Amino acid sequence: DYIVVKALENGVNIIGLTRGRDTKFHHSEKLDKGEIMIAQFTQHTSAIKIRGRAEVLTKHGNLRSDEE
Amino acid sequence: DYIVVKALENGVNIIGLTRGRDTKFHHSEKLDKGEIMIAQFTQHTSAIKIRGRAEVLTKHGNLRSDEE
Amino acid sequence: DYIVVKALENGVNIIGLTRGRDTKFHHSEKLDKGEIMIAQFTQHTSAIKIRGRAEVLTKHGNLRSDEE
Amino acid sequence: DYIVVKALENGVNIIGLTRGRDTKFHHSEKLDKGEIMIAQFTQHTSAIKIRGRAEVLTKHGNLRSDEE
Amino acid sequence: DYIVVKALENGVNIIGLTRGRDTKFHHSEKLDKGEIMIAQFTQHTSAIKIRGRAEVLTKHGNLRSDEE
Amino acid sequence: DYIVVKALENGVNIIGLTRGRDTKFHHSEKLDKGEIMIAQFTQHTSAIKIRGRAEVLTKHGNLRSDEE
Amino acid sequence: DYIVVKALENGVNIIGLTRGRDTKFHHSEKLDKGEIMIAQFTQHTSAIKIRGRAEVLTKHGNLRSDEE
Amino acid sequence: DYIVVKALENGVNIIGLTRGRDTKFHHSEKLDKGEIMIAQFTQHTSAIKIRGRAEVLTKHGNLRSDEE
Amino acid sequence: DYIVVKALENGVNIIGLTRGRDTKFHHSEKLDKGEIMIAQFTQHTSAIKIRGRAEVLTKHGNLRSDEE
Amino acid sequence: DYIVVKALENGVNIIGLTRGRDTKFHHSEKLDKGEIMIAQFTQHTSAIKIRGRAEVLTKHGNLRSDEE
Amino acid sequence: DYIVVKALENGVNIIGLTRGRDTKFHHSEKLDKGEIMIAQFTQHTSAIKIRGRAEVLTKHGNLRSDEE
Ligand SMILES: N[C@@H](Cc1c[nH]c2ccccc12)C(=O)O
Ligand SMILES: N[C@@H](Cc1c[nH]c2ccccc12)C(=O)O
Ligand SMILES: N[C@@H](Cc1c[nH]c2ccccc12)C(=O)O
Ligand SMILES: N[C@@H](Cc1c[nH]c2ccccc12)C(=O)O
Ligand SMILES: N[C@@H](Cc1c[nH]c2ccccc12)C(=O)O
Ligand SMILES: N[C@@H](Cc1c[nH]c2ccccc12)C(=O)O
Ligand SMILES: N[C@@H](Cc1c[nH]c2ccccc12)C(=O)O
Ligand SMILES: N[C@@H](Cc1c[nH]c2ccccc12)C(=O)O
Ligand SMILES: N[C@@H](Cc1c[nH]c2ccccc12)C(=O)O
Ligand SMILES: N[C@@H](Cc1c[nH]c2ccccc12)C(=O)O
Ligand SMILES: N[C@@H](Cc1c[nH]c2ccccc12)C(=O)O
Repeated sequence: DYIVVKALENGVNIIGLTRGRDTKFHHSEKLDKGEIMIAQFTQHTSAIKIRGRAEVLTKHGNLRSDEE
Repeated sequence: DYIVVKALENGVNIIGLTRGRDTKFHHSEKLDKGEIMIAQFTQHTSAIKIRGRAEVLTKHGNLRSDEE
Repeated sequence: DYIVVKALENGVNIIGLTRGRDTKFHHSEKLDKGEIMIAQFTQHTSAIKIRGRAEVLTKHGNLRSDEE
Repeated sequence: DYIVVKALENGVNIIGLTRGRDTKFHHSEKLDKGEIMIAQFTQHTSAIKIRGRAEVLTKHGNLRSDEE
Repeated sequence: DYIVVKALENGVNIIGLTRGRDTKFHHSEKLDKGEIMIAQFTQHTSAIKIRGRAEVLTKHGNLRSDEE
Repeated sequence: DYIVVKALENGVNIIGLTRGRDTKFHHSEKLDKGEIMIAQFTQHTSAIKIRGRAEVLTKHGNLRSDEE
Repeated sequence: DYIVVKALENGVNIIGLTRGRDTKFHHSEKLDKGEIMIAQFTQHTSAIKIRGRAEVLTKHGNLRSDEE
Repeated sequence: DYIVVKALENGVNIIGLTRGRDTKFHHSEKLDKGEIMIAQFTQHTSAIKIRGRAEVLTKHGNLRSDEE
Repeated sequence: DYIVVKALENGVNIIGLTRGRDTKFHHSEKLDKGEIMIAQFTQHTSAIKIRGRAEVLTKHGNLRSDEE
Repeated sequence: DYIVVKALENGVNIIGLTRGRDTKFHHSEKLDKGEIMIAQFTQHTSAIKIRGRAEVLTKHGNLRSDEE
Repeated sequence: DYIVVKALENGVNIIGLTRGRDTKFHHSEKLDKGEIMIAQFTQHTSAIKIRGRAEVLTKHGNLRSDEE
């Protein structure tokens, strides 16, 4: 399982949240406009948070953070 | 298995409920408007509750908390 | 396997029934109008009962408790 | 594997039949009008019987007990 | 794997045939008009026979015992 | 894997052929008009033969023994 | 995996070829017009040959031996 | 996995090529016009060659040896 | 997994490339016009090369070597 | 699981991020215009980042880094 | 998992990149115009790079290296 994120502006953050009893940020990857990141769920990442204007593709459909 | 949540207002809460005999809140992640979270079901999370105006994508379809 | 429940009024109850020889209520989660809960079947939950006005999404289709 | 049952009247019964050499009723869950139950097949339940006016969703299609 | 049977008259019989070298009737469940039964194939049941006017839903399609 | 057979006349025979080096008839189930049988492939049954006017549903499609 | 064969004339032969280093006929089942046989691939059968006018249903499509 | 071959003329050959370091013909089955053969890939057969006018059904589509 | 190749001219070559650290030709099967070969990926074959005018069917689609 | 990247200009970078507790760049593959790379997720790569004008094909859909 | 490559000019290169901590070229297969190669991902190949004018078929869609 992975998700696809395309930054629509500079400074978009893709944050990995820890798997397990605690839920903390273990990594935040910065994307500039036009950069694309494909990130898996892993042994260390069981939730992903996206900040900033981005387009996100998932198995349940696609969405943009800026449009309603 | 994961779900996708997009906050349509500030202060949306994504709450993880514990797996096992007891059912308690183990974590509540706050999202601001436009932020997107993708959260798996895990060894520690067997139910997820969403409070606040949000758009939710799941394998059974999508829904918005504010529209009937 | 999970189901998705959206409360259409305050006081909707999502009740977990125990897996095994006996069938009892082990937990009842209360939802207020607009709140959404995604709940898995688990080692402890083999049946789920929903009371109150709600929209329910499942792999076999969606239904509303209030409409015929 | 699970089925979805929505009661269309009070007093609908969802009956679990035992798995194994013998076939007996091990539990009968009563639903009032509008209540919804999602029930799995389990180690103890290999057949399910529904009495009363209800709507039933299964992987092979949906049916209502009252309509022909 | 399961099948779904809805009785269209009183006295419909759902008969379980034994798995193994011998083929015998191990159980016959009687349904009254409108009652619905969902029955799995199991360690003890490798064939199911339906007597009486009924609607049957299976993974290969649906059929009614009374119509040609 | 199972097949579905509906008898269109009395005296339809569903014959189980043995799995293994030899191929023999181990059981023949008689159906009367309107009766429906759902039969699995099993440890003892690796081929099934149908005699008489019947409708047969399989994963590769449906057919009737009497029509060309 | 199984195939479905319907005989369109008397004396249709469904021949099982042996699995393994050698390829020989281990069984030939004769069908009369209208008879239907559903035959699996098994530990002893890795190829099946059909002689005579028949309709054959497989996962890759259906064909008739007599039509071009 | 299997393929389906229907001979459109007499003398069609279905040739099994050996699995392993060497690639040789281990069996050639002759089909007469109208005969149908369904052949699996096996421990001994990792490639199949067809000579003569035939119709071939596979999971990637169907083709005829004589038409362009 | 297998691919299907139909030779559109004489002298088409289906070449098996070795699995492992080295990549060499381990077998080249010659097809004459109209001959069809179905070849699996195996313990010894992890890439297949086709020379000459041919039609190739794969799970990602079909193509002809001579057309653009 | 793999993704497909086609460079639409010279100097497109496909960056592999390490799997595990730390998230670092372990390799960056440079593509010139028209070059295509197909890259898997692996034991060492759990996220992939793409810089420069490119077309990216994934299981959730395709996107171009330069278009909104 | 495999990809399909058809060379649209002479001298197309299909390059295998090593699986593991390091990413290097372990093999480059040259194709002439019209030649087709089907290449798997393997224990030694976790990324594939294509240089030159070619048509590439993958599970996420097809693309040509020369067209935008
Ligand atoms: N090292 C991280 C890389 C990663 C995967 N998915 C992510 C999502 C967000 C941030 C980092 C990541 C891991 O294996 O889990
Ligand atoms: N540490 C949590 C992270 C998490 C996953 N899904 C969630 C849903 C809600 C809140 C937290 C989470 C876990 O692994 O379970
Ligand atoms: N602790 C419960 C949480 C839960 C999952 N699904 C539910 C449905 C209803 C009520 C509680 C639950 C369990 O793991 O089973
Ligand atoms: N304790 C029961 C709960 C149950 C599941 N499915 C049912 C259907 C009918 C009645 C009870 C049930 C069991 O695990 O089997
Ligand atoms: N005790 C039976 C219950 C059952 C399942 N499917 C059936 C079909 C017909 C009759 C009984 C059954 C069993 O586990 O096999
Ligand atoms: N005892 C038989 C029952 C059966 C299953 N499928 C059949 C088809 C035909 C006749 C009998 C059967 C068996 O387990 O195999
Ligand atoms: N005894 C045979 C029965 C059989 C299955 N498929 C067949 C096809 C043709 C002839 C016989 C068979 C076997 O188990 O293999
Ligand atoms: N004995 C052969 C039978 C066979 C299967 N598929 C074939 C294709 C061609 C020729 C023979 C065969 C085997 O098990 O492999
Ligand atoms: N002996 C070879 C046969 C083969 C399978 N696929 C091929 C493709 C090309 C050439 C030969 C083959 C093998 O098992 O691998
Ligand atoms: N020997 C190589 C063959 C190969 C498979 N896929 C490839 C892609 C490109 C180059 C070589 C290959 C391997 O098993 O991995
Ligand atoms: N050696 C790397 C090759 C690789 C696969 N996918 C990648 C994506 C980006 C960069 C390198 C790669 C690995 O096995 O993981």
